[in-house]
Amino acid sequence: CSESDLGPISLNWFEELSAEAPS
Amino acid sequence: DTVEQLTPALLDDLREESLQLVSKLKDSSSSCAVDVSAVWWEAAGCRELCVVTACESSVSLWKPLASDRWGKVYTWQLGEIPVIQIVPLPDTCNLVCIALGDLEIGEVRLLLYSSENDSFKQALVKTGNIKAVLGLKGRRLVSSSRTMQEQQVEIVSLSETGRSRDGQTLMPPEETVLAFAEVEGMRDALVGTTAVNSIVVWNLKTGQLLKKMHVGYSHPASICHRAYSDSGLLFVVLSHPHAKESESCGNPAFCVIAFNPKTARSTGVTSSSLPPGHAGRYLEGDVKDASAAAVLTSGAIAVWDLLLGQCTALLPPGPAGSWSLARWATPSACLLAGQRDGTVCLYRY
Repeated sequence: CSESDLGPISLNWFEELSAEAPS
Repeated sequence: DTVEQLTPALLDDLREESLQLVSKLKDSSSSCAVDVSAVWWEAAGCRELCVVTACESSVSLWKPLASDRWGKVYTWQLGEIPVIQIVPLPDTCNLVCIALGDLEIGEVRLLLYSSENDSFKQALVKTGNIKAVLGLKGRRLVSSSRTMQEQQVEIVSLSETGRSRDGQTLMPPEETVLAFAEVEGMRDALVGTTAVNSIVVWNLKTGQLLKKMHVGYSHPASICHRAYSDSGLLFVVLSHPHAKESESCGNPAFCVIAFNPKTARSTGVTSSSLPPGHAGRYLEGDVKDASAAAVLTSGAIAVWDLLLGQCTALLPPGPAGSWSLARWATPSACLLAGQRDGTVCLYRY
């Protein structure tokens, strides 16, 4: 699968989403 | 004749080669088997992979004996509420959970051996209108349950003696969570599938709901079995309990989907369809690593390699009747194949 299909990929997605999500 | 009709010649070879019958156990006191699982059990300093069988009113523990035979160690008698399923706890010893209820799960019980007073015991862990329950690493149990007003997603930690410690709640999505899967290699990540076909991702440490992603209309009624993160993508193994052979191209029994959790976009990686010649539907199944096994309405068990998207083995219904249960025995590469009369066959895969 290519990045263009899925949008920008981040290896640190879990940490980044945890920083953004309401707690 | 029935077996020949249900097994196309091209699948015969793969059936013979891939699955080898190792042993068989039969619970003569069981009238109707509802589930089977493998569990580590330790007695007299010897840790063995044992088998747990459940019928509606009791659960039995079996240990391996010489010459591929099995001996019953203990039977827990349950009350009037029927057993619905066994809930294994990964990486634990001398502990197994069961879910009981009528149409839905009403309570979860822990079955254990207590060395404190050298006895087998059972303990109530949770009650409620429970929609889904999964055993997690670290002797924890996650469940989703509904009250009239709201959904509760809760984690309960279990001690070695079976007493449940304080629970932790996870932020619930609006939709009912119908299945959970731990994200392998990520200690604090958990995924779930919901009644409106979404994947949700939680942070177990903080309880945050991190993301909700729609699975897509080409994969309806999805149930998650396994998840792992690789190269910034979240790979999820889904099953589709309504998969039919006639829709095999667009409606697989299992599929692997890659999600980008940052954008919620996804793409299909592989899909595994019902083998040709098997009229009917997928009934129920189990996933371990890259292997999936499922009971089909034809009475056969099919095994797939999820990375190849191919059926690799087929167990046709035997002379004694249809298969009703298919479970992987971890960590060994063995398949537990169960029949309604309480017979469990152990196959090496």
